[in-house]
Amino acid sequence: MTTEAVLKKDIMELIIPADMVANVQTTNPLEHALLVLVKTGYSAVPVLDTAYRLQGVISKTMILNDILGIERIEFEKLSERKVEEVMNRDIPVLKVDDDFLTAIKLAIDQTFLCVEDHEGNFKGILPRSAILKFLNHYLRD
Amino acid sequence: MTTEAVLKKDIMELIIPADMVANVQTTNPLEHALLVLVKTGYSAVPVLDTAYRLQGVISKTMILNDILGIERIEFEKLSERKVEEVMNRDIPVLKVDDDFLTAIKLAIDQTFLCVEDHEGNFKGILPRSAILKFLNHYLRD
Ligand SMILES: Nc1ncnc2c1ncn2[C@@H]1O[C@@H]2COP(=O)(O)O[C@H]3[C@@H](O)[C@H](n4cnc5c(N)ncnc54)O[C@@H]3COP(=O)(O)O[C@H]2[C@H]1O
Ligand SMILES: Nc1ncnc2c1ncn2[C@@H]1O[C@@H]2COP(=O)(O)O[C@H]3[C@@H](O)[C@H](n4cnc5c(N)ncnc54)O[C@@H]3COP(=O)(O)O[C@H]2[C@H]1O
Repeated sequence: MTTEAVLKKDIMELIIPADMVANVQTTNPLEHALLVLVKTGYSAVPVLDTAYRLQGVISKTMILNDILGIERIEFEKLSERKVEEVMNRDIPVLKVDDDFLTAIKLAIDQTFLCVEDHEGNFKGILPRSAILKFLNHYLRD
Repeated sequence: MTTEAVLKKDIMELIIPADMVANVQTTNPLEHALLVLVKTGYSAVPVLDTAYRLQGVISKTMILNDILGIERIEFEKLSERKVEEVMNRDIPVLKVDDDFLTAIKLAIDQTFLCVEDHEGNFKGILPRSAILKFLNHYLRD
């Protein structure tokens, strides 16, 4: 595989499609998000709104930071707070026709990248493991 | 940069050296490990023994899995349990002279790789971001 072929790689061939991506909704209580993260084992998952549009990302780190008080773990916050109050809205988003080099560059600082089409529909995620698996394959040949 | 040059890259030029790596000890209570993970923001960190030798990795996911009971979050476990009872000992380890291709292959399934010398001394970690940053640089030219 030439370097050209790598740069022309279609990211849609590497993504985890939306129906295989664990996610939570903006209006869910924090407790629900923690349960999804613990049950799936994922550190972070996308947050969608009720119209299934991407709004941000929520992680175990964000939830723990929110409930850890000075004296003790304020776990009553888990039922009082909503995902939208704690999530990170400021995330880079890939479009379905972005090139592979754009994906690598953004993946330097993100453990996974959310992918949308040009109408703003959530199409899935591109995790770092998929990028590394493809690059390993390319460099081996 | 040719593909040859990438494959000959010295991983020691990319690692985070041991003195810059947040870590906990096998004998620490789980509460201490959670505090280190929350304060640093890291999902997981290496676990060293009292002789500073690598023993495994501990993560927020492992700690949360351990303290989440069926009915409630069993926070008292945080002070009762030790890191060594919860950590993952079964981790791949890079040697200082392993090649870059070995690192990429192992990084497909690990968010970071621990690096040791041939006497078993912990030298640091190679996070996925460092591998991606180098590959982005190589593909760009
Ligand atoms: N159930 C499982 N089976 C096999 N390997 C597993 C696994 N859970 C985690 N891993 C491994 O651990 C890495 C880090 O997972 P983490 O949950 O921190 O971070 C994950 C998670 O936050 C998110 N993610 C991955 N797959 C997801 C999915 N189906 N739905 C929602 N989020 C997902 O993307 C991040 C990066 O994923 P990536 O694959 O690069 O990297 C994953 C993968 O290599
Ligand atoms: N304080 C910070 N400043 C800037 N960016 C930050 C950051 N904390 C996290 N990130 C970003 O988020 C990614 C995932 O961090 P995470 O804590 O899940 O997963 C981290 C963490 O578990 C561990 N790690 C990284 N640096 C560490 C250090 N100095 N000491 C101990 N563990 C470290 O290696 C994993 C992969 O790190 P990687 O750099 O590939 O990927 C990092 C990095 O891109």
